[in-house]
Amino acid sequence: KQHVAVIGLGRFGSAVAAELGAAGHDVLGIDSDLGVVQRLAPSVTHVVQTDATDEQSLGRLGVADCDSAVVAITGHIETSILVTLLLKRLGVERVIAKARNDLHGEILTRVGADRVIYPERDTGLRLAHSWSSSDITDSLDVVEGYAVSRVQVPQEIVGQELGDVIGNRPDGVTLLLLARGSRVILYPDRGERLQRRDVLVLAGELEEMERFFSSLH
Amino acid sequence: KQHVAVIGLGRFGSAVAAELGAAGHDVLGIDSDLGVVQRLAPSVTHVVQTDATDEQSLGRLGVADCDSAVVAITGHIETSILVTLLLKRLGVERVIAKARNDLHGEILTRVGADRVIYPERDTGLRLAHSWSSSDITDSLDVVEGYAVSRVQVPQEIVGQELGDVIGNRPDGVTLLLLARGSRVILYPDRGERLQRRDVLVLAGELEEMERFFSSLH
Ligand SMILES: Nc1ncnc2c1ncn2[C@@H]1O[C@H](COP(=O)(O)OP(=O)(O)OP(=O)(O)O)[C@@H](O)[C@H]1O
Ligand SMILES: Nc1ncnc2c1ncn2[C@@H]1O[C@H](COP(=O)(O)OP(=O)(O)OP(=O)(O)O)[C@@H](O)[C@H]1O
Repeated sequence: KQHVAVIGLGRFGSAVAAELGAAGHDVLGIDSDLGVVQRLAPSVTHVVQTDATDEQSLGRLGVADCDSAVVAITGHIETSILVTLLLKRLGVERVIAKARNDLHGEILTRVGADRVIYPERDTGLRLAHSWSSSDITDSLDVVEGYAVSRVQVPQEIVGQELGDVIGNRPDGVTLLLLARGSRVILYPDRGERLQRRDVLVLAGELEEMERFFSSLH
Repeated sequence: KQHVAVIGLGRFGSAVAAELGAAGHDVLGIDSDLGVVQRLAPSVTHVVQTDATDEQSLGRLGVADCDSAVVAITGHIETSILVTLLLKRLGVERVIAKARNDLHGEILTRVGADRVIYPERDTGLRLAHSWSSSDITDSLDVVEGYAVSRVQVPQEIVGQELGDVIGNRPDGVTLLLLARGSRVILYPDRGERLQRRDVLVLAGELEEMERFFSSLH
């Protein structure tokens, strides 16, 4: 397990801090707003109120001993840049920073950020890539034009056999796995009958996916 | 292909509008800021400056003929709620709206939004779920604690045979596909040798993934 500092506990930062804590990592959350720190105290291992641009304060908190850090501040671009630079000077090996736009992202990379994240843009692209059907609840781009998609089984095909729904067309859509409740079935049998809450994970070209979904309804 | 209105062309809205346009959908972008409209004119099929809370104006633009719409405004929660309500009254079948926080999301659902999106929170969770290794560039949650991950092949295993790297342990990590350049190889052969820019798509329990990645380095 890692020792991680999360600086800036807004919507993005607080989600990262709480989820990493839940996965068993040792998380140090830092925010300059006392109200934010008090609200998050129950869900983050350690939460501290301080101004993260104060190098002495980061030193006293032991941030230099962290394996990695997340800088989740975009309201004040100057603060985000300063904190990223300080973390790399303190010797933190992996610094991931959220950027407001391309320019901010470029500066973060130049001062040493190991990875830059654009939450609004990435979520917008992901929504557009899973547009072909409202049954797609999420998708993962593999290469340009080819994706792995998570699909909620539509009403129309409940009760049907998998082999009848997803043929074995070589150029078509491939079924990778079926999730039923908390059970995951890799390469399910063609005779398996689909149930109401089943989730499918499919792979294929985006056009093929579109053709497949419009054939279902 | 669909006829889609995207209202609010900030970071999220502009990414959705441009990408849906690139995929061949007929996109109508709407924003009240002339500067935004002019900047995006080259990358969105049709872009119009208007106040989206003006029902007459939405009517004149033919928004009622759209199959679906995206409301991407969170700076003024009242505007986002009004526009969502107007779209459903105009008869738009699928309205997807971005929310600033849970409360905003709950109101959007009550006024008829068919899907609510939280870009910052979702991106934060996704980052935490792919934390086990810096080789994971993205991941898709299938069920609680089980994910499909996209991985950049780490330097340490370049040149090795797939069979040696990813054993066939029943409880371990499963290789679903290998992407090389723009080519995708489903269920690659165990004798395949890994190359420098290869991308792997793996499935498994999050703990198994963590164990697998720490065994690589
Ligand atoms: N100097 C600082 N030191 C520590 N925390 C700070 C500092 N400046 C701002 N913050 C905190 O960082 C958090 C996120 O900041 P901000 O709202 O600017 O970012 P954001 O990117 O809009 O957040 P979100 O993730 O909600 O989109 C806030 O809770 C704020 O109190
Ligand atoms: N009444 C309106 N009609 C049309 N467009 C509007 C209206 N009000 C705001 N907008 C536009 O919506 C866009 C996004 O608004 P806002 O900045 O509030 O949302 P945001 O969620 O912060 O955006 P981002 O996607 O960048 O995070 C802006 O470009 C703004 O000009």
